[in-house]
Amino acid sequence: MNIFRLAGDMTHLASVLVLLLKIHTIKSCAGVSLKTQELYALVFATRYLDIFTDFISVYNTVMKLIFLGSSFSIVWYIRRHKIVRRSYDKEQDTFRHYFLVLPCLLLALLIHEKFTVKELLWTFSIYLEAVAILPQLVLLQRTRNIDNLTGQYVFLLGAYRSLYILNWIYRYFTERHFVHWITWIAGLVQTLLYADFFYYYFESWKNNVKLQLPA
Amino acid sequence: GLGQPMHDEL
Repeated sequence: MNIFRLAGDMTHLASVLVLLLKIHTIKSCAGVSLKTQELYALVFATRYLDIFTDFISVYNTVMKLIFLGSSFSIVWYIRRHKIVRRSYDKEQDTFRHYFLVLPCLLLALLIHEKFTVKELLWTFSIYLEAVAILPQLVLLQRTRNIDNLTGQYVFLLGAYRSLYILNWIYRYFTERHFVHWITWIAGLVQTLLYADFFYYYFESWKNNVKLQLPA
Repeated sequence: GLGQPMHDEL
């Protein structure tokens, strides 16, 4: 475990906890895309199947349980909680996320490391995670005003992916550990998706103005 | 599973 990997996991943990705390405390999910949250729950459900078969470390298992629990809790809050669900912007959160799931499923069937159910689902989760943020980015552009917690959430997610790329570079040079090119490319695509958000987030922070994304 | 698991990252 290197510092980039640990920092990446902690940033990822912070992003989901920021979101869960926001929804739990102010009982509102304004600006949050349910579609993106459902996609993340699916990403974790299909990636962490090995939690019962392969034991890697206590850290690994605990983090997987936290990510599974928090992502499904967020979906439950937005779908089922009698107060939170009222602030869900159904009309604006219209990204057809099934159009993301199917291509990722097909791509996983075409390009994978091993043709086993567990490995196919794992590969599917890698592809899906790369595009899962799209409904949220679209919603942010539509609603234009970004309340700072949602902005921080997206920022932390982007930071977690950037740190993972540094982690892969570090592991390549130190452990001669080769991240499979599937992981590398999907991770790179995902990080690039955040690039323009980062630009506007940094600009707003520098000019000390409210974050506005161009339509 | 047998041997080193395929994926050790989250």
